[in-house]
Amino acid sequence: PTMILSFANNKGGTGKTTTAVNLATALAQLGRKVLLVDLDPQGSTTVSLGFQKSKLLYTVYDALAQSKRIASNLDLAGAEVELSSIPGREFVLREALAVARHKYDAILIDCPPNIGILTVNAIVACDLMIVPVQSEFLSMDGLPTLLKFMRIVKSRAKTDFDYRILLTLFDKRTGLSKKVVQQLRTSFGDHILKIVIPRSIRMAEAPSKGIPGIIYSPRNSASEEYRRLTKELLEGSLAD
Amino acid sequence: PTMILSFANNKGGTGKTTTAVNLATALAQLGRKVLLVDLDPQGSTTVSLGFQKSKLLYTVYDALAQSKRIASNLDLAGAEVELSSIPGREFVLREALAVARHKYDAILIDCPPNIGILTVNAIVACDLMIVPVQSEFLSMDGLPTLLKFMRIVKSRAKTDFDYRILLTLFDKRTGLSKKVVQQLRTSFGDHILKIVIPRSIRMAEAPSKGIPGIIYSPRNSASEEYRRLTKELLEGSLAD
Ligand SMILES: Nc1ncnc2c1ncn2[C@@H]1O[C@H](COP(=O)(O)OP(=O)(O)OP(=O)(O)O)[C@@H](O)[C@H]1O
Ligand SMILES: Nc1ncnc2c1ncn2[C@@H]1O[C@H](COP(=O)(O)OP(=O)(O)OP(=O)(O)O)[C@@H](O)[C@H]1O
Ligand SMILES: [Mg+2]
Ligand SMILES: [Mg+2]
Repeated sequence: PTMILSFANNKGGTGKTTTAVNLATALAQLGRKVLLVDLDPQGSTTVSLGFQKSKLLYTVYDALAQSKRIASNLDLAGAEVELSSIPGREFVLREALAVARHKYDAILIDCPPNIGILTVNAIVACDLMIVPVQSEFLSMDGLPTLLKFMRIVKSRAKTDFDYRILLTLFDKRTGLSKKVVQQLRTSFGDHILKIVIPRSIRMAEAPSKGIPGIIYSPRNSASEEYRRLTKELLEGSLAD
Repeated sequence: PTMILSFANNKGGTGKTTTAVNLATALAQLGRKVLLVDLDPQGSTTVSLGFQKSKLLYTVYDALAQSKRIASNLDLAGAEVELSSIPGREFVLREALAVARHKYDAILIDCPPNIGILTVNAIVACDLMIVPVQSEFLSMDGLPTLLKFMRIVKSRAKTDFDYRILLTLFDKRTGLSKKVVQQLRTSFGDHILKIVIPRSIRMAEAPSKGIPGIIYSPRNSASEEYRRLTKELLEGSLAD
């Protein structure tokens, strides 16, 4: 069956896009058929894969508009306001994906850095939420509120809820990263993935080439960890 | 006269909060009377100054609600949707600040990582926009669209528009940061502030202590640059 993963965190710059792009690529390299959805109007996922936003004929907005609930002349940035006044607005993405779901082994959804209606749609549509958290204080601080919000959304939409926290941008040179990781493991236990993604400059260079990091620089430490994480997800939740 | 500065960028994690907090502190250390507004529902500015979000009696939401345009039982996260359907919604913050403006030398507004109605309010209310941009590709990529959007908002609200780009999280060990800075200087010329804020671990540690970085660790390289930037702003636009 198809596994739908969302990458969400209202804190900005925690590695949502980088994680979605590299996991999708690693799954494809293992022979899985993957759909990667860029639900962020900024379009970082789109740009990271070498596409030019201005040249796109269709975007996920058109898929959302198919649901006959919204007019389709706006762009994704406009969807936020347009969706907010529509009944059943949180189910629009789930309905749009239901049509395509059987064609893929996995569907990965990159979210914008907020908890607006687009992120709500991703929470409702997915089977598993992955919350990338930068190994720094401000990123850790907002986590309890975010998880509470996710739980409310899922219960209102009457769907099961499961999440994993992924620690990213881990800098082994500093005590700060280690402290944050320890603190999070104590408060969130098994919900924290054992694998931690290190900061590696090659990963930050990859988007300028329009190539996923694990292809641009397969041997760097972050690429290795993203491949290990993909295998772990396949053995665990994706395997059911 | 009072100078109103906004810190905005829809790309996440570019240093908006860190810049607002440290500039406000440096201005206060130079004897200026400063109002720092946390317009981000995440409350990173509030937390960086050691306040606990759950213990706040009032937030900026209450000031916005004074404008009689919106009901005041929601929190700032709710303002986004509530404001979106109100006529004159982009002027609410400017109106709320007009009452207090004369008491301060400077008002600094930290924005959430999106271009929703709260950021629109900050753009309309301010005299100068500071756009913190991380010295990395994805942060640079979204800049033209962001600036276009800001220009539209300002012209619709019939107010003057001026902006400066501040390069943050500059890592002198890598070629990527240098390349991004060079590219931005070529495309944006004088709109790029000469001063660049380096990445410094002390800066990232400060929020966990609830103290601004320039007080927590006055001698680190980022603190030095924030103090220099404050002096430059005082000699330039703030001085009129
Ligand atoms: N492992 C890594 N090592 C080094 N740099 C990284 C790594 N992961 C991400 N980055 C860089 O850090 C920045 C933030 O990452 P990214 O854009 O993926 O985060 P995001 O959560 O999607 O941001 P936003 O909140 O704007 O959507 C980017 O410039 C990215 O290239
Ligand atoms: N000069 C610096 N050196 C090292 N770390 C920094 C520096 N400036 C900011 N940081 C850290 O980088 C992260 C992102 O910074 P910050 O939260 O200020 O960005 P932001 O743009 O306000 O994020 P958001 O988009 O979530 O509002 C934080 O963990 C912060 O502590
Ligand atoms: Mg992103
Ligand atoms: Mg912030």
